[in-house]
Amino acid sequence: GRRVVAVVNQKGGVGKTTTAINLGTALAAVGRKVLLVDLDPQGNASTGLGVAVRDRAVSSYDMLVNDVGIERVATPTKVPNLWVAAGSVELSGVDIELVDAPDRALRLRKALNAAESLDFDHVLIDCPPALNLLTVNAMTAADAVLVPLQCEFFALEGLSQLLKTIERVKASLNPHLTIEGIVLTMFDKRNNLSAQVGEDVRATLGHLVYETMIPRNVRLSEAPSHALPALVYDHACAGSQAYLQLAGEMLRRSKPA
Amino acid sequence: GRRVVAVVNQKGGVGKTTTAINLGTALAAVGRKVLLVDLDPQGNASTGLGVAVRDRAVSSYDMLVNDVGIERVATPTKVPNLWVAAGSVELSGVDIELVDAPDRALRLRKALNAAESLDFDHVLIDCPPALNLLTVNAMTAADAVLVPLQCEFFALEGLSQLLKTIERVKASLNPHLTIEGIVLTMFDKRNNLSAQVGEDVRATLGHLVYETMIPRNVRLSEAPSHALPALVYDHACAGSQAYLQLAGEMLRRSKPA
Ligand SMILES: Nc1ncnc2c1ncn2[C@@H]1O[C@H](COP(=O)(O)OP(=O)(O)OP(=O)(O)O)[C@@H](O)[C@H]1O
Ligand SMILES: Nc1ncnc2c1ncn2[C@@H]1O[C@H](COP(=O)(O)OP(=O)(O)OP(=O)(O)O)[C@@H](O)[C@H]1O
Ligand SMILES: [Mg+2]
Ligand SMILES: [Mg+2]
Repeated sequence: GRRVVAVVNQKGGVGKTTTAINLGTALAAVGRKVLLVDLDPQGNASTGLGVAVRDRAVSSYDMLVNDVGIERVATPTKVPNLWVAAGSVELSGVDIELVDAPDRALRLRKALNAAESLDFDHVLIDCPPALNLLTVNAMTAADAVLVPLQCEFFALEGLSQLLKTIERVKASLNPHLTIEGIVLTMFDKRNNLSAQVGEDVRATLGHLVYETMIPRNVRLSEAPSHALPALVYDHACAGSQAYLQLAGEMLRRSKPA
Repeated sequence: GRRVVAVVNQKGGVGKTTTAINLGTALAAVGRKVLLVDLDPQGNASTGLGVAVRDRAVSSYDMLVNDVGIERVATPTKVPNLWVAAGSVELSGVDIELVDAPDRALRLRKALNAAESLDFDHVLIDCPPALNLLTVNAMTAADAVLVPLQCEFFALEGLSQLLKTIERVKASLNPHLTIEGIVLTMFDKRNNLSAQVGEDVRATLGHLVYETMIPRNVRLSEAPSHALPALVYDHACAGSQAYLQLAGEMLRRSKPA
């Protein structure tokens, strides 16, 4: 069956978009059919996969607000098996525009449920840096949440709030919601703080934390300026290899027993 | 007179909080009386200045929603001359809670105007990574906007949207609003992308960009785990020196001719 994963962390700049793009590409590379839903008004995932701003006339905003089907929003990317439902700046109005709609938290789930026939094996949802209605829509539509966690002090501070929010969504909107895993990002083994945060997180959250860590690697931040995932831009670099490894670990973990 | 500056960038993780804390500390170190308003539900600036979560029962949220005066919210920090109006997680509800209030964008300005007698020379407002009602309140209350810009591709992508939003707020809510400046953060001269982004920004925005650049410096990210600004934690490090230099440049630029 299809697996829907929301990539979430309200802390900004922790690697949500970089993880969504490169994990999506890695899953596509092993033959899975993947849809990346860009739910961030910044539209970074769309840019990183080469969708020009002028081609975002119909976007994930329309799926939430105008009941437009995914088949009209999803477009193929340069990566075989990888499709993207682009984000647009209009998404920043969703909290207010849907404030009176009783089903405001369920819009994305309804759109995804109506599109089962599109045969995606994986749906990854890139979220904005906030625990707002967009992120709640993603968590309500998802089977699980993937949390990129930067190995920095401020990033650690927000984790307990995020875990509380996941529990609240699970209790009120999506009882099946689980944590797919926590992936340490921008890990720099020469940096004490990085190592310390990594140890703290593993000590408290144990098995939830992937073995795979994503190292700080400049090639990951260069790739989007070429509108390519790092795996295409430089498949041999440490960043790309780490995301291939993460995809493997994710597939092994979620395999039905 | 008092100068109110909003530290804004909807891109996440670009150094807004680190800039607000350390620039605030540098201004306090040269004898200015400074108030840092933490408008981010994450409350990172409050944590970085040592305000425990249990001491945030009254926070900047109450200034916006419950008409509580700044004198009841602002508390001194370990740094002489530096006060903070702490943020709290309740801030994340402001967009929805004030949706029907006609003056929803003016709440912070009203609170600051009612507190002129507190004699602050500078007010710095740390904003969340979004162009939402919290950030609009900050821009409406401010004399100017300071934009920390990380030297990365995704960070550059959001700049034009941010400049448009500043123009919109200027046209509809705050005709005096100007751009205080753009400060390049996490600059790494060994990294081509960093240098390239820096050049591009200076080429298009010229004088708006500060001469001072904030280097990538691990001491800046270690300091918050000690609940201290970097200037107190390690005043001699490259990061601290850069923020002292930035404060000097900012004061020289905004001096009345
Ligand atoms: N492992 C890494 N090594 C080096 N740079 C990275 C790495 N991961 C991400 N980056 C860069 O760091 C910045 C932040 O990453 P990214 O934009 O993916 O985070 P985000 O959580 O999606 O941010 P936002 O909260 O704004 O949505 C980007 O410029 C990205 O290119
Ligand atoms: N010049 C620097 N060198 C090294 N690390 C830095 C620097 N500036 C900030 N950091 C670290 O990078 C991370 C992001 O910075 P910070 O939290 O200040 O950004 P922000 O824009 O406030 O993020 P958010 O969008 O989540 O509010 C933090 O962990 C911080 O400690
Ligand atoms: Mg992102
Ligand atoms: Mg911040």
